[in-house]
Amino acid sequence: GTEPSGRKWEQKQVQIKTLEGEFSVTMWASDDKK
Amino acid sequence: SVNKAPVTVEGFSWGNYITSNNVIAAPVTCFRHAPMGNCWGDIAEGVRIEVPNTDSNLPTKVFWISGIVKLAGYNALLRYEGFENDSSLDFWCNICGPDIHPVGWCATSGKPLVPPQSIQHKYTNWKAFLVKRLTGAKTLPPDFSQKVSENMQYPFKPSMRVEVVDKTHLCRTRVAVVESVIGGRLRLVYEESEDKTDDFWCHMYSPLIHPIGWSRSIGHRFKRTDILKKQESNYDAPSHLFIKVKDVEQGSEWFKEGMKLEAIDPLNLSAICVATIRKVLAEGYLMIGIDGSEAADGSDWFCYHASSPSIFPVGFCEINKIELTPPRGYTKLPFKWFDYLRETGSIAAPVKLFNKDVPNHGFRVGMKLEAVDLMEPRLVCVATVTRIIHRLLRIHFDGWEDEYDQWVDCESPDLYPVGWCQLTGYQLQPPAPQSNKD
Repeated sequence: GTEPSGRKWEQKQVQIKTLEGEFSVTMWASDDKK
Repeated sequence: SVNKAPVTVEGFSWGNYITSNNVIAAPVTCFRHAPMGNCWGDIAEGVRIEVPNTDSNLPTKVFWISGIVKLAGYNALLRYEGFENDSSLDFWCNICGPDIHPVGWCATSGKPLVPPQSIQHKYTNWKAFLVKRLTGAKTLPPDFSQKVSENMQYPFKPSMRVEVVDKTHLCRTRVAVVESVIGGRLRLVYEESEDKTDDFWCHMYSPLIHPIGWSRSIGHRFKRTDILKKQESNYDAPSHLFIKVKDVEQGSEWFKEGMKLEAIDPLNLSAICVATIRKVLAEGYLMIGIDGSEAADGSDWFCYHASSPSIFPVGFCEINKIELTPPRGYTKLPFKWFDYLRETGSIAAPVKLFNKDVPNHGFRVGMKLEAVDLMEPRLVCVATVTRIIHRLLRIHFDGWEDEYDQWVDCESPDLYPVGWCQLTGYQLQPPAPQSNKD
């Protein structure tokens, strides 16, 4: 995903750990390689 | 100038101030010289982060996910996931603080996320709730805290020698030594100060500091340090650390001695005054005097670069409906440039020689920020943008009379986002209480 400003966002698998267990979700984070 | 005495910051909270006055702060992207000023686009309302859960009775520090509800400079109003429209536990925090992390940090660090106890029983399946809430949402980049840390490294170090304007004789420079660096602001001690109290504060990108040898290279007046008072352990700051001025082409038409212009008075930054080019130095630098206020020996002339956003062509104030301060003692009011030029036998500096760039700065009237009181440059104060003329901002210091207002360029390194003082450890001057004003 690229915003009109030119900022690039990429999908990331993000790990979540709760007291019930661990799982992952897909979130967006700006491209840290930029 | 009327000096402001520093007041204690205790009791002042930017968050409460922003909320109770229902105002907005200038975004961090307005301040390119400030930490994260060039990479703040990642941060917006709706972004999720992991923060300490203060609504927990567990003995250990636990975290929970929250979303940004509102931004005010570096500060964000956060709401824990699960509170939906309930703002009762909303809280402000500095996004660059050490306890703020991208979603995923807790799992990487082996810390479980624990929901606030007020909503612990609101959902029976927190996993399903979080998957639904977080999928497709934005979070901080994984290297956010590293970026913050890198952005807070400053190349100027204590013991570096620089040339800086002599605060008691604006027409000349002196050597000063960097004593401390806070958030890129330098406390400079003049080299001849024996008890180290004769100091000057400015940002490392200030146009008032230069590498050693600058004054001689452009023909600026300079107060030489007594050789006996030099300290061997100090060393010259490398020239590449200093901000570069814009290249100017000095063609056949250039500023000449005696030409008139309008300029911000460096001794009263609230005023734009009738001024004269007193001397043309090398590399585009000019010595300027404020008409009607000059010392006979020129000791209060000051140096502006030709590209400076603090000098304006004749008529700038009239065109932009700003008050122009006439020469002190000039009685033929209202002041008319046409008459004044004729009476003084002088000409206006050509309009084409002035800097007319207007950056897309992003400031709006009413925005809050932290601004240096340039009359007392160790003080960083709670302030508001009250007027914008192209790239020129009128900065009002909250709680103080309008007479203390200052004209400041939109790219001035003396303006900072809300939360800058907290981030850098600089003391913030809160709005003046009524008793101080009295």
